[in-house]
This record gives sequence, structure tokens and C-alpha cells, in this order.
Amino acid sequence: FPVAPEAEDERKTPKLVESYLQNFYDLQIDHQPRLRSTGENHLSAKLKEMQEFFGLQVNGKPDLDTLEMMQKPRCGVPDIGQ
Amino acid sequence: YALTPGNPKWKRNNLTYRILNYTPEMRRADVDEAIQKALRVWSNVTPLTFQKVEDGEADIMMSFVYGDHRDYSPFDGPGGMLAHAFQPGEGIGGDVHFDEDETWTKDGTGTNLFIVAAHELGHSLGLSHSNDPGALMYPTYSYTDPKEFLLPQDDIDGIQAIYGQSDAAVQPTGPVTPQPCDPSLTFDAITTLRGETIFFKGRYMLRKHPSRAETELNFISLFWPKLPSGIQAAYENVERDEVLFFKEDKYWVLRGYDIAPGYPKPIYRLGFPKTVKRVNAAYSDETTGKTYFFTADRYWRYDENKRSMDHGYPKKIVSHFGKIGRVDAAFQKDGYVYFFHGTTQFQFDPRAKRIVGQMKSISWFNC
Repeated sequence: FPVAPEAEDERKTPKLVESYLQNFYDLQIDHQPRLRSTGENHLSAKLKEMQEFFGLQVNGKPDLDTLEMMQKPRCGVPDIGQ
Repeated sequence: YALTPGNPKWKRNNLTYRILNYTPEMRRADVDEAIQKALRVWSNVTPLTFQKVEDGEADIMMSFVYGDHRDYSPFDGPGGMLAHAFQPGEGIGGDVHFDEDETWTKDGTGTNLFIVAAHELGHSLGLSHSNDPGALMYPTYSYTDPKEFLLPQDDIDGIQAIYGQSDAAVQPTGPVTPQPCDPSLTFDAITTLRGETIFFKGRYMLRKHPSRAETELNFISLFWPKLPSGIQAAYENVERDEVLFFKEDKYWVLRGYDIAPGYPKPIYRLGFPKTVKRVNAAYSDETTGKTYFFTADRYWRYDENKRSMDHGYPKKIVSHFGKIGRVDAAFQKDGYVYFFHGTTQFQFDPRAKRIVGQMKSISWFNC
């Protein structure tokens, strides 16, 4: 019951985040090495999309609230159109 | 609400469904009942009808399946994804798959089949996920007692945008998710809880922590599955670290953060006569150990130390609390008592025995 701290969680949970965004936000994982970054990180953009949908703080980071939402049981249908 | 991209819909209003197999965790009759009730959620508010078939191809085929079940959307074992459904269309269109790795139940002890089926059928009919946290079509699962379930207005608006209204003379309406900054917001009950303030509205609680700017909206059932929705009064006894919740002629005790065993109990155990059917509001004065209960235009005083009602009550609320006639909700904080009636809030000073302020009911939410 106690409220979660507002500080961002720096724990590494890439697997959960990636699989969640792949399943429900059409995240395409590109494992090809790149010479330089082209614009905004795709994963961060998808995180922002998810955070906006759920009314969370939109920061593109897997903070505690975002991770908590990702761990809730849910419908398997993506939140965005495919 | 959101419609499925491309706005797919069934061309006929009379649809068929078939349950291909049954989960072994529930009685077949309970599965049938859960599915029928889930279908009624949608047929009650639209011209749609659903007929069960036992053989052949139905518009909506429902099945309980494990893991990879050959539709390119594998399930993931217990938890996580619970079910999925396909948008209206031929073949797999409209079909609903339930993850057999979940513990399906007819109540709240596992994953409630009715709630999940009702959500998935929304997809089968052409609805996408809603970002209204109170909507049935919100993507995450939260338990609501099926007996208390009412289709939220957001979902009614969504499905009627596709299929139109039902043929019923009186159109059903549904609950709206409370918005903390809605100036028309009223409250069922309010209490403090270990420094926080909890506002109850329908099946929701708005949680205001003194050190956090934003207000958290949750289902009551998320924290206290045994509590019903529509709590009518609540108060904190700081001395005993307890909160009492009231609905109709019953009350529950929260010790720490958990509902104490043995509840609900009848309010008559507190000393109310049988003529009192419900409590509208309550607060406890921690300095005097007296708890005030408000019912209609009267109030009762309870002695927390003697654990009995004081003599000479009930009295008229206006006789002690100034112009306050009726109370929806009340709580005490920092020496003042806050009374809520509709969208108005009165700040009462119990030492001076007079009203010292009048605000909008939503003044606590930093709007």
C-alpha cells in the first residue's frame, strides 16, 4: 500500500521493457550495429507512447511507475493499431 | 474509448458464439454463466443479440488455450497476458482465446472469467483499448465483483458509436471515472489514513499523499478486495490505528492496511437503533476520543474509550455544526473538521464551534 518513491528506478530491466513494448507497442528491435545514433532512441519513443497512454509521467525512461504498469496482468491485444 | 483502426464491425446484429472447450478449473455451468453475462454487458446497450451454437462455425469462437496456439500471438504462462481477441471479420475474426495457464474463477480469488470475457468481447465487436482507467476496455485487469459490475459510460459510448443504442425505451447509462479536478465531483466518504487522505467515489478511491502533488486514482478493490464499492462513510481512529468503513447497515475495520477478519458486522453493534439503515459520514476527534456519525439531518456521538454511544443522541446537525444541515462525507485534519455536501466543503473549527471557511469540494487536489 505505501506509495512508490517518485525517484526514477535505475535498475536494469531491459528484457521486461523490450518484450512489453514488442508485444503491445510494436517495438521493432534492430540488433544491427550502427555507426551513429539517428535521432531519438526508438525504445524511448515507444516508452513515451506507452506512458502517455497510461497517464504516467512521460519521460521515456523505465521508472518505477512504468515498470509497475508493465507487470500488471493485462489483455494480450496491443494498445496501438497494427 | 477507441475504435479498432479501420472501424471493423459486424454487418449483422444477430451474432452466434460457440465455446469450443472448457477450463477444468471451473464448473461448465459457471463458464457458461460467465460468458452469457459478459455477452449481456454488450447486448444490453446495443441492438446486438448473441445466440449460442454447439457445432460448426460461429461468429465468435471461444477457447481456452496454452502458450503457442498457432495464431502468431502466443500466451506467456501464468500472469502477464490473460487473453486476447480478434476484431470483427471472417474466420478467426471475433474469436476469443483465454490463456489456460491462468487460474480462471467465477469470483475474485483468481482471474475472473466474466471480467476478462467482457473485455475481450469488446475487441470482438470492434473496440480497441481505452485510456480511461475506469473503462472495461482499459488494457490492465482489475477485479470487480460481477454482482456489482456496471458497464462504464466510456464503453457504452464506444460500442454505441459502432452499433447504435439498444432498442430499450430507457437507455442505460454507466458510471463515469472520477476526475480529481472536475468541479462537479462529489464524494461518498472521506477518511484520513496514516497521514494520507482517501476520498471514496463509487468503486474508486482518490488517494492524496501530503508529500505528493498528484492524486492517485485506484479501484477500492485493488487494495481491499473484500470491501464493496459505494462506501458511504469512513473514519480513522488514530489511537487504535484503525479505519472503519460503512456501507448500508454494515461496517468493516481496517487494521494497519488490512481488513480485519470477522467483518462486516452490523452497525447495530456500535449502538445504533434498528431505525438507522446507513451512516452518511463520520469523523473521530482524536483529542476527545469522540466519534461523530451523521445520518440524514442528525448526528450521533460515540465514545471510543467506553465503546458505546453517548446518551442524548441523535441531535440535529444544525444545532451543533452551524448552517451545515446534511453531510455526504467528513474528516478531521490538523484540528479542523471538513464537511462535504455536494460540491461544497465547510471548514469547521471544533474549538470555536463555528464554520471558519467554505471551499469547493475538490480543493485538496491542487487543481
